[in-house]
Amino acid sequence: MNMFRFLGDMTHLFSVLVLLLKIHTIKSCAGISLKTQELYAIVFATRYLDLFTDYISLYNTVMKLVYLGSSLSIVWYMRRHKLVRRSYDKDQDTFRHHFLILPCLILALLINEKFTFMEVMWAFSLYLEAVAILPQLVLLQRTRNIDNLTGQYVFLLGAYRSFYILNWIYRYFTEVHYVHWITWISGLVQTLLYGDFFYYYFHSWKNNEKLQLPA
Amino acid sequence: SSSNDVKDEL
Repeated sequence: MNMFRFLGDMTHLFSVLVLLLKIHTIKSCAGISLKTQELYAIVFATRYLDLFTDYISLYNTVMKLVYLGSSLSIVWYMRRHKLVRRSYDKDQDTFRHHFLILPCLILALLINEKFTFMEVMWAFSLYLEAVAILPQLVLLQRTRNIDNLTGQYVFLLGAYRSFYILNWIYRYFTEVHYVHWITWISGLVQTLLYGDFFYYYFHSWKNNEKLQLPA
Repeated sequence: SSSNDVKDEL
């Protein structure tokens, strides 16, 4: 495993853990899209079906379980926790995320590496991950609430995307037959959408800063 | 398509 891949995994892991820890500590999820968090939980659940069929490494297995556990915990907090659910911007988080799931599933049925259940689910999880940030982007544009979407979360997600792309480039040039078109293209789309998210975050952040200046 | 069957990335 190269350093880019490892740093990508770590920043991805920390982005999820930071969010979970923050919700757990301040008992608030204001500014966080439940729709996006649910999509991420579905992404992990459908991608890691191979937990039951293939053993790759202890690292791999543990990371998968931690991703699954932490993303499901976030969803649980936002839906079920007495205090946390009160802070959820339900009326603003209106993106119809179910309409993302069906097109991704159809695309996965059409474009996959092999037409088997596992491969279709794997492709589906990649397509869904690419667009899962959209409800969060819409919520951020609506509420301009950047209190809970900390710089850390934005920074860690961005670092994860960047490191994974460097990892693919590195592996392409150092390994024989390392070609994953589906992963690369959906990864690029995800990074572009994330760039949009990044832009709005800093835009809101800058405007909030300005508002605090004396007139 | 891929010649790498093992999905070793997360």
